[in-house]
Amino acid sequence: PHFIIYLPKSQENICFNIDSEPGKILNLVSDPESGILVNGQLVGAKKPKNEKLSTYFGKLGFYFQHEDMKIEISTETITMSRDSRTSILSWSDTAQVLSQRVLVSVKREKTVTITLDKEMSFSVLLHRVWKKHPTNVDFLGIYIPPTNKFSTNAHGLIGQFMHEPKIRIFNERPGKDPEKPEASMEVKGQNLVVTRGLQKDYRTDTVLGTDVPCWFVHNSGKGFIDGHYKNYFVPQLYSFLKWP
Amino acid sequence: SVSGESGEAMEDVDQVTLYSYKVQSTVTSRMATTMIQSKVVNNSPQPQNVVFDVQIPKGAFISNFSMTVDGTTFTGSIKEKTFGRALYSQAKAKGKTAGLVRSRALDMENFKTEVNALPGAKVQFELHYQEAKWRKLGSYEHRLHLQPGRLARHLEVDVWIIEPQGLKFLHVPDTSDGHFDGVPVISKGHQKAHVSFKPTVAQQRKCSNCSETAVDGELVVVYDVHREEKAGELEVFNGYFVHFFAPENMDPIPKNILFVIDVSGSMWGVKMKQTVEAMKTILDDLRTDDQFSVVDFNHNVRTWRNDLVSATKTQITDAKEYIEKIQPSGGTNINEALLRAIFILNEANNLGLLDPNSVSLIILVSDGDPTVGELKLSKIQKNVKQNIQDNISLFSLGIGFDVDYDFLKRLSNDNRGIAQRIYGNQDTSTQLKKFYNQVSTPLLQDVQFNYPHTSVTDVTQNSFHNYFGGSEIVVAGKFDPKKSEQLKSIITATSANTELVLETLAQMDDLEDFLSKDKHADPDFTRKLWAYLTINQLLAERSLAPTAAAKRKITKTILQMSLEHHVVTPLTAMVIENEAGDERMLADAPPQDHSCCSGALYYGSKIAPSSLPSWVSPSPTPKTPMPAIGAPVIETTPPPHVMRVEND
Repeated sequence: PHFIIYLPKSQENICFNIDSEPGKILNLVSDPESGILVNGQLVGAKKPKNEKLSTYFGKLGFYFQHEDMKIEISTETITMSRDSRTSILSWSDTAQVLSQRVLVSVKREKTVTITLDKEMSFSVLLHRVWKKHPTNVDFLGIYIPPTNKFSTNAHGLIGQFMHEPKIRIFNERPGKDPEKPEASMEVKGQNLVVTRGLQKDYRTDTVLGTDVPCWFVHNSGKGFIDGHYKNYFVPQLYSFLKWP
Repeated sequence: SVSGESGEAMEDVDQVTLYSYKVQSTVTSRMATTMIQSKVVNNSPQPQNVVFDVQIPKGAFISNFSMTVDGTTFTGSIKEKTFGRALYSQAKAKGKTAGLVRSRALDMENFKTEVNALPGAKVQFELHYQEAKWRKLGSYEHRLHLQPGRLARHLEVDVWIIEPQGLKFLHVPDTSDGHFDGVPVISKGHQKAHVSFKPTVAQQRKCSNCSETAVDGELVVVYDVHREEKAGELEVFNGYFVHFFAPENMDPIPKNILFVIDVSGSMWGVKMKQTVEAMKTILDDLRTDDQFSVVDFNHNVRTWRNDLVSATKTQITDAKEYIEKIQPSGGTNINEALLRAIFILNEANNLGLLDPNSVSLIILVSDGDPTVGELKLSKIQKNVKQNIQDNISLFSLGIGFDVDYDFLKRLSNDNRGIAQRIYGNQDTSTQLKKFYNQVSTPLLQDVQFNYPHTSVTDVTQNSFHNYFGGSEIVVAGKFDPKKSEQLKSIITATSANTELVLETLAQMDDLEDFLSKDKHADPDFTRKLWAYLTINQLLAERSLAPTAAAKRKITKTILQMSLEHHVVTPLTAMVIENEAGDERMLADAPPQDHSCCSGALYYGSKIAPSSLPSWVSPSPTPKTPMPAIGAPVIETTPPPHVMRVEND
């Protein structure tokens, strides 16, 4: 998964990749105070390419604790559970489901938008690939606007950035590869070497996407994210993050 | 020649030879059109009465009939009933009769034509009828009653099932105790299937040296279709649209159910035994979050419990014991029984004892008319309407033929339910259980279908109080492609504490392409289905018309539609006449059960396109075709100016 964190005050995009194994569940947002949880489970490509197995988000789990509502989004279905009741939609549907404060809106074969009380929203994009492709598999993307109001203790690979860290990008210079400029980024008391690159925002076009220039933090975001990326593994799709 | 062709001998004893008995039936998107043709020869030296007697489903519309007697052809035309009778009386055909007789045993009626055929005469009969297939308990059943009456030299039954949605499964159950094992041949594709039943003369015989035919029963084809979208399938063709709605993958809504059972003297015997047997199974099927009670009535009204109780094991056991001990006797006080049931539900609702997200049902089982208390049926109907809260649906099951089925139908349709006739025989228990199963799993409430565009008119009933799992709601209408290129449907509904809005778009060109490739597909299916739904719904509305003027208006519309679409309905008759017009027969619908048996589980209402709930943002109707699903992902080498970093 490719992470792009937009920092509104700094007006910079910082990006990093998490390169792990199929089946692992990464915590993206963990906010017990607001009762909001978002986790993503990895799925692997059909086979390695150039001796490397690509991983993607194959399943996302949302838990809204105050509403006692769980929403599991896979590349096939959207399952909503509340109390002991379950409803299942498929990506073939175009539907909107309102259950108390939670609105789930499905646009056939494109997006699922979850809106909580008209104040917070989460968008999930479906990337459907050719079934017979030798390596590629269907996968999901998640987009969380910076305007979502989480508590000050929100954590997770994305949640921790809801309260924007201060950064300073300086000393831009040509990199080892002349086409890839580098810079230094001061963040959380450290100086990191970052590389200028392009990531993709697929909300405009799920196949080609729109280029998003960003400063890439290497080694799975080390130094930019709190701790190590392995600290963000959780055991179940609806587990809150237990920070060591 | 009628002998020796197939190499199989047919006895000379049978002086009237059934040369061929052919049935061809096509179901195109739930709309079935069936043709039954019989060719008979009188080989006797004496004139013989030749009979064409076929069973057709109740609620089917006869659309054509023709008969050829020794070269003279009689053809049918649809006339207004009174006019048709007058024409018939002017020129009654000699030695020939035709008529529709309602069967008391089954959900069928008989179309019977009798002709006095001279020696050597050849007679051919051909009947066409149409009906809609209703989904019940997760499947459609297409039944063809085969009743040739004697061995047929050529007996051929062909059934084509054409469903653009795709066939999920299809099978032909054995209805002949294994006698015709291996004879039906099924070929099934993704969207089409063909069932062929062509027994030889030897296979038709009851036994190897019998001269009677074993072909006297039903050929049944059972199938269901794939359902990709929750919003259902919207098909547009030839200026009409049809919308099939049967969502799945939802948890049932809890229900509050009151069983109101007639235990008057006439229920004594088989009827009560069968009712008790059915009730025991039905009570066992209740879910733990359901609430229920039982009201049994004769000239008095008793309640097992004065309130609704949860469907726990203990309560169910107790209820079963109560029902088992009932001894039918006395008169029938339907009015008080229903008012008591309504009171129990209303009281529970007012006291907040009902789950706010539950469905409330009353199931009335009765075998006769009221004999005690309020006897006037219209007053009973009024009492119920005035007292019942508008979240309660009333379903009525009429056992046998002594009950006024029309009254039960009006009563139920007026209160968000339907009525069903139960035949009082050894099968009563199965019929009761089958009906209950159809309403045991409410999935949605307040289902409304909107087609928000001026290109859509004449929409059939589009607002329904409930949707039950295993069934299907069908809505149809007219669509003017000149006013719009696309047809969109927006469906709103509630499920427990959730509000739903579902959208679907019709795939405009796919159907034309699909239908053009199959010669058996009926290109008129959308028009026929729309007409079938509209006429049946109008017949039911007519029974509930509040004034004579309103009733007249609806009658006029039904008549116009019946004539325009050339179908026999309770308001029309088929006049069958020769070319000269001096010999006529008449076939009209039997007098009772005017609005019977369309087969639908739902009686809804018509509402104008309504505004969507405020929280909904409908997707804009796309102006360009959607991109093809499943196109391969294009993988390209990033252009040189794109800067990729490690692990991209």
